[in-house]
Amino acid sequence: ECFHESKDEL
Amino acid sequence: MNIFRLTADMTHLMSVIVLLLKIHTIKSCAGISLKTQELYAIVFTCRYLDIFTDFISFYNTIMKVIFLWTSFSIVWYMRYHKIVRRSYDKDQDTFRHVFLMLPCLVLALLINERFTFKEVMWTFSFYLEAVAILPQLVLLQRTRNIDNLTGQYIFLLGAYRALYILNWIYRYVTEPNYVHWIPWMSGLVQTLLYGDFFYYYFLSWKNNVKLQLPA
Repeated sequence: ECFHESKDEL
Repeated sequence: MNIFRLTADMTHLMSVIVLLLKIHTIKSCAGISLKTQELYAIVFTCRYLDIFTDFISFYNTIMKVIFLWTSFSIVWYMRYHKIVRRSYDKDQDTFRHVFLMLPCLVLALLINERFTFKEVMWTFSFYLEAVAILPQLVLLQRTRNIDNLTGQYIFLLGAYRALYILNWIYRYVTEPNYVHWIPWMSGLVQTLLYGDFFYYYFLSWKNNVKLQLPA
């Protein structure tokens, strides 16, 4: 998945 | 979003608010490590590079702005505010940033999910956050008197990461192929570093005595 999908946490 | 993560984010927000209240109301940063605050500003900067490019949710964006704004405000207060800076104990707060940042940067270059600038910066922010509390814990050992607000600040800061671990367990169990070893390992190390602080904080609370860390 692209960068932001796996980075949904703060 | 799950209750563990929401509680974790609110605990993290509370820790920042407690610290800002201490600095803003009694105009003192006694016992607070500027090194740790600067490391946290770097952590948020490197982790939230995508704040303008990737919109995830209003909550996510607002919280990122709050953490960035408050972490830089605290550093500004401790460095430049004419009253607050006087209570900063720079002779005791001598931990060298570079000893933490360099190994984290090297590790981020070696172990990451993808070798892109944003990804390496994001990974670096997790490794750095895991050890960012060290200057503060060293300062606590040195300055014998730990006032209540400082103790509460550090307790909340440690508790938020422990709650994130519950969030990661919950998401691992409920979401298919949700696996992120980098935040998990970093978060575990970070929480373990608070271990002895939590122990002495609990003792001081149980025996209703002032928080004292052994030298």
